[in-house]
Amino acid sequence: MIKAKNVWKIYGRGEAKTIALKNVNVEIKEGEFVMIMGPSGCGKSTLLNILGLLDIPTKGEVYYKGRKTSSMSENERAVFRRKISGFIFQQFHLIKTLTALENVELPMMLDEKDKIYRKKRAKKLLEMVGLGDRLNHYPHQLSGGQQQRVAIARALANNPKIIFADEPTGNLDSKSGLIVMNILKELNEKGITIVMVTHDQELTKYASKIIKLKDGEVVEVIEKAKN
Amino acid sequence: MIKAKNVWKIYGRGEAKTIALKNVNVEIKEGEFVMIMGPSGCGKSTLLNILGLLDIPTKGEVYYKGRKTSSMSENERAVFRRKISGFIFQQFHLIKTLTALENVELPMMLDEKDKIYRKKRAKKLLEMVGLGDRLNHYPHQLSGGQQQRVAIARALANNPKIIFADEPTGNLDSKSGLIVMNILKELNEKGITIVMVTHDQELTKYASKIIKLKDGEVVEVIEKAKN
Ligand SMILES: Nc1ncnc2c1ncn2[C@@H]1O[C@H](COP(=O)(O)OP(=O)(O)OP(=O)(O)O)[C@@H](O)[C@H]1O
Ligand SMILES: Nc1ncnc2c1ncn2[C@@H]1O[C@H](COP(=O)(O)OP(=O)(O)OP(=O)(O)O)[C@@H](O)[C@H]1O
Ligand SMILES: [Mg+2]
Ligand SMILES: [Mg+2]
Repeated sequence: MIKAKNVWKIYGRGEAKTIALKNVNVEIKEGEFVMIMGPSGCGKSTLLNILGLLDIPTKGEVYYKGRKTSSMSENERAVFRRKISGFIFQQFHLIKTLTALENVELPMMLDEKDKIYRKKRAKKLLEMVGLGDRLNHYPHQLSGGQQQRVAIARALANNPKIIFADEPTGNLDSKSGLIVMNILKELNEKGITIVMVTHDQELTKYASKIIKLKDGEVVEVIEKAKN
Repeated sequence: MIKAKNVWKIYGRGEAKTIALKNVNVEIKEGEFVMIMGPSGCGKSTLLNILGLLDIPTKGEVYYKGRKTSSMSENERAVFRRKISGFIFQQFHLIKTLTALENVELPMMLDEKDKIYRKKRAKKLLEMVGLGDRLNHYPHQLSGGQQQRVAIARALANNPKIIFADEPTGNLDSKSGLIVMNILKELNEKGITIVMVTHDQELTKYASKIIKLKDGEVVEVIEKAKN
């Protein structure tokens, strides 16, 4: 479904050059539950952003369903981000001037869903992540883990086919983290592809494939046998 | 050293009222390594901010070395925050327009340390957390875990007597997290008091005391015997 071929990401030049990704080749097949792991700073968020078409490689190519994404128009990329994928950011990126409910409604407004449907679905998603009593709170009125859960609910708003999750349980206690992993597991069982970055070794049991990065390179890919 | 007595934190009023802390009584003795744990949204960051004099209770009192902090002048509170305590925030709060080095220098500038001393100490602290090659990067040029490590280095800049750490390993892989915990452990062995919020059960072995919160209340305090 998504393929990165000889992908490099290089920032700056000369003395100040940082190579975030070096010749990365990975494939995400439809329906997989892929986890990307590795030390802090090794390139996980960078790779996730490139696979999710939020960022472009310096060298190399990303293919979506066999098609070069570098030849997609900005409109096609926007459709991918709005209708096909859902993204949970490592630093949430909630809109500070919108309530939890409005933050979750936002992708549905961009997708022109009607008001009654949006409010109903946003409420249901927030209840699913345990925030039914925080609908009208603004981000600064929410705890770190509550903000993270709003970001998770928002990523699910438009029924995405692929979910990109950057450390979605980083600010959650084990019980809330389990609720989130169960949501992702159920979606995956319905055929939705999950690509998740995590530091938590405990969560590898949910993955069908684990990609390990170190210093911008893929050092190991572990494929689990289907049960 | 720090005592919270009948502390309440209430936001809003009427229908929109949120009780973040209910009648909390806790004590942090000098030299302790205290961990505060509990579910997402239960009041940990709120309690840490109140113990660290960054926030004030709605009801109740916080004592520092036997003295009511509500009768401290704003200047005295500022001296506490600048000279005595070091704070690591759950969402880092780095200055976006300053490099990693400058962010770590900032508390020393506010404390009027000379330029040569500041640069040398800031560099040493960043090297200690593995960021020796990222000194001149801006926050947006750093990974989530790298930003967290800058926040940690910054909290240590003025040789604090008390360190308040809000989930300092939340964005770190186990190896970087271990480096951070070893830094805190060594400081604690030198007599520095640590008050840390964490979701990670694996880290409780470092604590001399564990305070468990649930729905804004203290539900359990576990004191470990001295070895
Ligand atoms: N300004 C505010 N107005 C209203 N409610 C607030 C405000 N700030 C925090 N809260 C609420 O207070 C409660 C405690 O928040 P706090 O940030 O202390 O939680 P926490 O235990 O640190 O959670 P986490 O583990 O998710 O970081 C939360 O339920 C939150 O919604
Ligand atoms: N705009 C930029 N300019 C220069 N270097 C950058 C920039 N953005 C990221 N980097 C560097 O690229 C590397 C990879 O960053 P990335 O955010 O992908 O790491 P990560 O694996 O997600 O780390 P973490 O686990 O800490 O979140 C880091 O070493 C970072 O310093
Ligand atoms: Mg990252
Ligand atoms: Mg918190």
